[in-house]
Amino acid sequence: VCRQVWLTRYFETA
Amino acid sequence: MLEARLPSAVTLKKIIDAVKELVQDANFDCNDSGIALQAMDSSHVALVALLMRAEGFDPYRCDRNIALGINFATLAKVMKCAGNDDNLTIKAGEDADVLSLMFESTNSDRISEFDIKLMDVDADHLGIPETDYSATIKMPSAEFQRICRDLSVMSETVTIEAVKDAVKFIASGDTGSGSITVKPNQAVDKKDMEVTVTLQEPVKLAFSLKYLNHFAKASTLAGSVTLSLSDDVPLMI
Repeated sequence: VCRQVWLTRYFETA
Repeated sequence: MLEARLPSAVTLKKIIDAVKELVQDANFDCNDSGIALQAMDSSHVALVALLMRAEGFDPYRCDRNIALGINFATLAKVMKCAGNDDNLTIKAGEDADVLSLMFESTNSDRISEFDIKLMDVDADHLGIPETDYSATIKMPSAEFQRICRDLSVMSETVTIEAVKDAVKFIASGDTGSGSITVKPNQAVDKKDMEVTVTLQEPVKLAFSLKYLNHFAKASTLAGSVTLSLSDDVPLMI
C-alpha cells in the first residue's frame, strides 16, 4: 500500500 | 465536438488491446492537439500514458477540450467488429453521452456504426516525470515480449541487470531459474532490430512479470521498445 501511494504521488508530480 | 478519422482501424484495435488488461475505465482527454489518456491500473502500480496526435488522424476536429469516459472492455469488444483495414471515424457531440464509432470497409460496401455509452470517470492528473535514467535499453519489441513470456515459466518476477555491454534478464523460482542475456548490435540492416544500451551507471532492478507481459502487449504497435531504468524510480517502457 505504501508503494502504491508513493507511485501515485510520483506520477502526480509530472 | 470531436470528429476524428483513422485510415486503418487496426491502429486503435492494437492500442485498445494493449491497454484493456491494465485499465478498466479512463478518460480520453481530447483537445485540438490530439487524444490523450493517462490512467493507473486498478492495483495502482502501473501508469498507462498514451497520446494519439491529431496529425495521425485525417481529418481531425476538436472544437473544445472534452473528456470522454470510456469503458475499455466495451470499447475492446466493439473494436473487434472492425476490419483491420476499415476506415474508422469516431465522433462525440457537445455534452455527448455516447462515443460514436463508424467502420467503413475499403470499398465502402459495408458500414458499421456503434455507440458506446460514456461514463463519468474521476480523473487524477498524472504523467511520467522527466528523469535522467541510469540505463536506457533499446531493443526489438518482439524480443522483449518473448523474453517476458519465456521467463514467466520460472518466476513471477524478473531482475533486469544492465551493464556496459549487455542486459541480463534473470528469473528465479521454486522450480529453477533462467536468464536471457541480450547484447548490443550496431551493424544491423533494420533499425527495429537494433539493440543499444546507454548507461550512466549499472543498474539491477526487479519487476513483476505480470505487468511486463501486459506492457509487452503493446509490441504490435512498434518494432522497437525502450526500457529506462533507475534505482528508486518506476521502470519506464
